[in-house]
Amino acid sequence: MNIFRLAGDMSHLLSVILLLLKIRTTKSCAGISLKTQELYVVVFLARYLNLFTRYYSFYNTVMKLVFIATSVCIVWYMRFHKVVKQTYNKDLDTFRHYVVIPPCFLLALLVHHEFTVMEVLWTFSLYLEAVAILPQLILLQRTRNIDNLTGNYIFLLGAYRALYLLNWIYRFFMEKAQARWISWISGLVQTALYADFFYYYIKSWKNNEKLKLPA
Amino acid sequence: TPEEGVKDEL
Repeated sequence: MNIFRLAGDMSHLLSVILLLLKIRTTKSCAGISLKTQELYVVVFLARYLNLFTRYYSFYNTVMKLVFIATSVCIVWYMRFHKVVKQTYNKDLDTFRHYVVIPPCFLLALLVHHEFTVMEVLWTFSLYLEAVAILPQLILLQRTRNIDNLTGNYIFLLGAYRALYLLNWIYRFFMEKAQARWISWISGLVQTALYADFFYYYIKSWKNNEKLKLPA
Repeated sequence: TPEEGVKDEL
């Protein structure tokens, strides 16, 4: 474990906790993409299968359970909670997210490190996570006023993979870890998708004005 | 060989 990875995991954990708090306290999921949340459930289920087959550490196991539980909980709130589901921007969250699942799976079948079920699913989860934020970013452009909690949620979610990039650089040079092209390229693509959001988020924070993405 | 190293990550 290194500081970059710990900071990344904490940023990721904080993002999902912030989102859950927003939904629970405001009883609203306005501005949140259900499609992105559902893609994240698939990402975590596909990636954390080794939860049952390999024990790394208490931390590793707990964090996997927390990410699976919170992502499922958020989807439940947005789909079934009688009050929250009324606030879902169904008409704006129109990205056909199921379209990105087959290509990511196909790519995982073609480009992977080892052709086993676990490895292909793990690779699939990396490719899918790289594009999972797309529905949310598109919804943001259509949302007139983005509330602070949503903005902070997306910032932390983007920051987590950016910190993982630093973690991979650190491990490559300090721990002489082997090249991990699949993780690196997926992580780069994922972080690059947040580029313009980061720009507008930092600008709004500097000028102390409301976060607004150009349509 | 599978990336055992990276599997300890989340």
